[in-house]
Amino acid sequence: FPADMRQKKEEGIQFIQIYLENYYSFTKDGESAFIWKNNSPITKKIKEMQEFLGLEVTGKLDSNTLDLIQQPRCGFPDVAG
Amino acid sequence: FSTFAGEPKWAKKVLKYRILNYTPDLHPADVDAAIKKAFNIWSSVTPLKFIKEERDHADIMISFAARGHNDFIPFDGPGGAVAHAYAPGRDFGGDAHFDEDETWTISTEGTNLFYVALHEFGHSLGLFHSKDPEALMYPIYRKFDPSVFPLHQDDINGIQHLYGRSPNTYSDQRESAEVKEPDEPKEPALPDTCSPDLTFDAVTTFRGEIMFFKDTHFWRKHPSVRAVDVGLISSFWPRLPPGVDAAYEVPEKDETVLFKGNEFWVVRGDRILPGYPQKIYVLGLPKDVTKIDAAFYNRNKGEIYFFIVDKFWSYNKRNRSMDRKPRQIREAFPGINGKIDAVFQHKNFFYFFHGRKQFEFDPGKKRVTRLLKTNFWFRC
Repeated sequence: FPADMRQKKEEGIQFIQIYLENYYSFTKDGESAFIWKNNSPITKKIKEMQEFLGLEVTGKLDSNTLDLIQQPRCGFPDVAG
Repeated sequence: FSTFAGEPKWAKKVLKYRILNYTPDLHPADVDAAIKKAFNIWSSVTPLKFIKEERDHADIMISFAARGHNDFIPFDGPGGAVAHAYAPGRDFGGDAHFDEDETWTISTEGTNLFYVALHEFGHSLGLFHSKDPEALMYPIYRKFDPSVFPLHQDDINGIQHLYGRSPNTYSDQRESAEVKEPDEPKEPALPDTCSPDLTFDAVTTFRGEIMFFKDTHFWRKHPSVRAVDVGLISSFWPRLPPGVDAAYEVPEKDETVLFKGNEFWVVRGDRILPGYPQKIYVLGLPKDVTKIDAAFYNRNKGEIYFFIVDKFWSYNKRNRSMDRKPRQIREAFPGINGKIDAVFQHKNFFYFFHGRKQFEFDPGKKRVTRLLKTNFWFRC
């Protein structure tokens, strides 16, 4: 059971990374981008996305965030690249 | 709402669109109709007009494609991104692309083409994504609800920020009619204001003017100015269903209340206040009242009168109380008999409309002082 959770989490991270790259001009500059600290690039981007989409701004990949970003959407970015 | 950086928009008011290819999910005629309906929605709230181009280059080129399709934003298979469009500009500016891997429908199942196209054409006209989850231009698609007008006030504010309102003088509409495609359904013909058979659905004062409602249109007239302005109700209040049963204004609050069936809306200018429509029962009217024939606000007494068939209820704004029981109209307003179509107050008189007649009533003397034609206000 723990393995399944880990796999799910990795899928979630991969999904959010692509989402942020597509719609929030997130650029992956090496592994440091994925260090889940409060002020890491990806946390900042998740906060920016949550703020734009009207979600609670947690900077975390919580279930509400994951649910919403898996909805169909317009392919145009939310943040001008 | 927000616009693209630099606020690109079309300089012209008549735009051409062309459908380059069709999805196999729908009959081509359904695709044409959905696209046309989407453009008509934007036309209804702006001066913009759209013409379908069959062969040559158009401002807005529409196509269906899957995955990579010669631009920088490949589609991603079913779900995810369902379509995208580009800001106004030359070449691919304004173009709209729809992901062929979606299941395109004209119903509430699958991905509704009309609803997606309406959003994408918002981009084609210069709107960027909105942060308002209720707005059409919010980036995430919600289930399509055909019973609700698809443009939110946020969308209308945005597009009118770029292009202004739709023309609301009749002559403008006639001019714009020249550029319409011949098979476009004609707007219902307006009755002649000087016809002796003229009747109204509702009449109210409105920011110093008088508004006369008839089917899908209204006339607006300042009591001391000869010119009459005419417009589509939907161009003023897009989210209102056609036809108004009754209306009254509370001038000191700059609010006008519009009734249709068992619902009412409160508007301020051309803005519907949040939280409406509401049911008329919240006003204190009994459940067996399903429609209001006429209503007006008696400024002298601070009372609102609701007329239904041959009776009326009055609501006292000061002590916030509604009559427990209705009263006979003819008892309170001698000379006014039976059902009335509309009523409004001008200066110290009440004007009751009943079919082709209009009764000027003096509340001080409690009697009818003049019998007028309904078109009395139009200087025929």
